[in-house]
Amino acid sequence: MGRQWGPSVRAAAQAGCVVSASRAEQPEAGFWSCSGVILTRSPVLVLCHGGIFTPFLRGGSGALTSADATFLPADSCGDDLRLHVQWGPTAASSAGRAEQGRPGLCTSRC
Amino acid sequence: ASLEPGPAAQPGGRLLEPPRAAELLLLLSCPAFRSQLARLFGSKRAEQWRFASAAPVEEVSGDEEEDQLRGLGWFALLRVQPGGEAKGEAARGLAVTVAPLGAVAKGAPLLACGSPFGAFCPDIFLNTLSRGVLSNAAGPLLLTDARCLPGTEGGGVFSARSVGALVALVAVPLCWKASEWVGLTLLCAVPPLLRAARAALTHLPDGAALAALLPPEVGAPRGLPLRDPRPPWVASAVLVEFGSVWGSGVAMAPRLVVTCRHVAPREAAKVLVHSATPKSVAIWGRVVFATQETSPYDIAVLSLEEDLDGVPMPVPAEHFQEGTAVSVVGFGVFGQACGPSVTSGILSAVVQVDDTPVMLQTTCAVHGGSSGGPLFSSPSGDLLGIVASNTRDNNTGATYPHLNFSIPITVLQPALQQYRQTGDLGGLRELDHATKPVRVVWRLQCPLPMTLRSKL
Repeated sequence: MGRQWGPSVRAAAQAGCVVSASRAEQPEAGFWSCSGVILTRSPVLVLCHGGIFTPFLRGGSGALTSADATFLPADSCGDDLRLHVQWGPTAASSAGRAEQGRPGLCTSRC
Repeated sequence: ASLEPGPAAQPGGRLLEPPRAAELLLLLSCPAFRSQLARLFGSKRAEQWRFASAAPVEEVSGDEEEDQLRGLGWFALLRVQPGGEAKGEAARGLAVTVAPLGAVAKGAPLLACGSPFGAFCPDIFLNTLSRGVLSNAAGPLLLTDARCLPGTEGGGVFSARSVGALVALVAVPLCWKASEWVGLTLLCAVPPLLRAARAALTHLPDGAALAALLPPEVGAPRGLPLRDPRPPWVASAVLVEFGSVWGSGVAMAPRLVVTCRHVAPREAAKVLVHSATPKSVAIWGRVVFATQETSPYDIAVLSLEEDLDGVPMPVPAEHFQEGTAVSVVGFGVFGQACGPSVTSGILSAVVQVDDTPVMLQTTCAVHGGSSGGPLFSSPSGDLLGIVASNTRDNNTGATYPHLNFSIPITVLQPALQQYRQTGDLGGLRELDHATKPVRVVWRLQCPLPMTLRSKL
């Protein structure tokens, strides 16, 4: 990708992650997921998109509409919210393989 | 821009850390981002814009869609449960450096990193990269032409220069305007989000300690300037207003602007030309020349009543090399609501007649409103051509922004020189008498009954 991209490719690979949200009592309902960025390592703080939390909002998506709100506390979401974060290997860490995803997606032959 | 696996790709899938449980600390929003979103995409235009959203795909009513629009500007701060760190990992603090808002100039390269379809097959899609440029900015709402897919919402966008600093998060990966795919991704700049996080964290019992951990906005660690030098050629793009019609143009001399005939079709008519850089000005001018409808070259020349002060004049190219990195600058998509947008790509074809280039094609995203704007060589900044159209399939109504057509500047330059030096329009009038082979090349441009029509 060329020398100029070196630092950003490294930064991206180190910081990139995926976030998934699911319901504690209904794992079979599947999950919502998006991408995210790891901001700090210890503790691991992650910034991700808020769209995956809409189904968990106690007050429904209406809670997102007040124009000048800058934050909503964690308890705006129901207690059944379960979150998981996954990222690639970081220095010296060993990592296993992800379980295979559902076969809902395939590469279509052109 | 293309999706490429990151450096850690291993044959047979990526190595992954096992998923780690996390807790939601805060849902965050940036009011300035959301107000820009509403300004550019909201109110009566809402019916024109469609967005890919991270929520499961379902039919939504008008109200819910409005809600979805407002919900687009929300992000979340999470804390991963401790435990499971590899030895030595705990010792490392910041995972990213953050670029201050405004540090990256329009046209500067960006790298988006996200996982298409989120956590669905991360061993295949985790941290997929896509390259583009900063296409436009309205406060903390940024646009890039790096292509992102659903699931990459929340992914990081990094500056391509020396430090690889985090610039923004993906807010909306795909958007359609009046069912035309725009090919631009909406981003939310990170600094305002982190500021909102620091303020909100004070409401949590251990918030102050967490706030202190968040990455500050920094320049390059070794003091190197982070701000990309703005490519000077961005400033030579102007907006041309002719009655209720507007399009783009390029300043060739302090009082000479070139645009497309279908933007300013009538000779002697008055036009208003807006330039945004170095300062916002609007100058009246007149159409001194416009090709005939039947000419394959969709060109008009404007003479201004005042100088465009401080606007750098582009250097016309003399040669074209297919594969060259190129940039288009134009007022498509947002018109006057934003300054010009920059999109990047390559010169995908140079069509010649008798060894003379008569048409250029690029892979940049070109939208309605961009016609008349300049096509530049990204490495040299030389002006390659005048954007005339993108592609539309009249049978399906689909538009293809990334297949577009420009008039080589070499076709225009001699006649423009003659007009500038002598005021003689003779050379320009020749454009109405292009040879038949040239007409054949540009035949999709002319309105033919019941055949494919290509016009912005």
